[in-house]
Order: sequence, then C-alpha cells, then structure tokens
Amino acid sequence: CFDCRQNSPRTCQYVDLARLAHDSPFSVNEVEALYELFKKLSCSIIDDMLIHKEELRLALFQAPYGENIFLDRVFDLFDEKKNGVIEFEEFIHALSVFHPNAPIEEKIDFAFRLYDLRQTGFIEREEVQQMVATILMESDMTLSDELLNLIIDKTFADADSDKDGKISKAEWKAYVLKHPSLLKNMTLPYLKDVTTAFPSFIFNTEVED
Amino acid sequence: KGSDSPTIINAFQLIGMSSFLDLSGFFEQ
Repeated sequence: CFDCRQNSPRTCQYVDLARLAHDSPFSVNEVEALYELFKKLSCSIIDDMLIHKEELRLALFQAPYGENIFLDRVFDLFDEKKNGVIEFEEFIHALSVFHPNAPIEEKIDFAFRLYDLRQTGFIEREEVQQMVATILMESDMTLSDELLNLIIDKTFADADSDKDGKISKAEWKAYVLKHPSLLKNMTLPYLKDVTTAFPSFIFNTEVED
Repeated sequence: KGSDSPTIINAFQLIGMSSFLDLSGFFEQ
C-alpha cells in the first residue's frame, strides 16, 4: 500500500492507515497528516516519495551537502530495511519513538543506538570523543584537550558503573534515568498536534477520527 | 568542599546540542 511511488494516499486501504495508527501513538488522521510532511520531505530533492539522506540533511540542517556522523546515525535508525532510503512506514515507526506519549524505554533504546556509532552494543569512549569533537566543530566551539578529557572522564565516572571503559545499555538506562534531560531530543512536542500543522491532510483523508 | 574546579557539562549534554539530533527541523521549514 505504501509503495508511494505509484499510489497516492487516497488509494491506500483504510486498514493500512489503521494498522500504522494501531502500531503507533498516532491516530489515523495524524498518520495522514504525517503523510503530508513525508510528501514534502521526500520530494525536496528527488521527487520519488522516498526520503534520501540528502533530503534528511536538507530538512534538519537546511543544506543538502556535508558529512555528519549524527545525520548518518539518524538516517540509519530510520532506514529499518537498510536500503538507503526512508519509506513512509519507516518514517512513522521512527517518529513514534519521538511522540510525547511514547514509552520512555523506547526513547532510551533509540538514544543508545544513536550514540553506539559502531553498533557494538556499547557506547565506547572513542565514540563519545568523536561525537563531542563533531558537535564542537558544528558549533564553532573550542575547548582545550584538558577540559575535553575532564568532561569525558567525568561522564564515564558517572555512567560507566562497572568501570570497563564503555557504557552498556543497562548502564545507559540507569544514567539517563538519573539525568532525564539527556532524553530531551527524543521528544517532539510537535507530534501532539500534527493535524493542525498539516491541515491539508483533510483533502485526502479516508476517515474522520 | 573547597574545590575551585568549574561546573563540568556532561558529554552527552554537549552532544545533544547537535542540530542533526534536533528533529524539530522537520516541522520548522
């Protein structure tokens, strides 16, 4: 149904919209409204109803080019099928985690996978160093190596309870529960009100919630 | 007590400041 290269949402079966809504915190109308957002994002560079990495970059950073490890990880986590593009169903699945009503365990898990750059099942010190270096470059901030190491040492002293030099998922969970502000990025308040943000869904709707 | 070391930001707080991790960009175009 969501092979959107051929089908408009109008041709989608209600049951598929209902399935997506059923498996997510979204109502059917909210899924339809998110389809309006998906259409906009997926046609911004290549008009094929699939979100390519360049389109994700353009949406998040208003520039289609430039390498960034965070963008790569966000894209990989959205791209469940690992086929190099984000389809509508994958878009809904990933955004579900960012819904204010999504279970905190899902947010903790998503953030862990985001920061586990090498996907080893642990957040390693080198990965944290790499991510900190990336954000410093992105924001034109400079910190002395001494202060940088102090920040990372302190973070690991707090998070790495078994002192093995890496943060396991259980350690991450305990750590973010102690510092819930670290999950701030995992919630998008906009998702509570998508039908207002994308009212044009009403022209294609299959159902009145 | 008596320490003069500055308040140290958590590394993940710093990392969380990346624009690429702020998906609200989807809704702000």
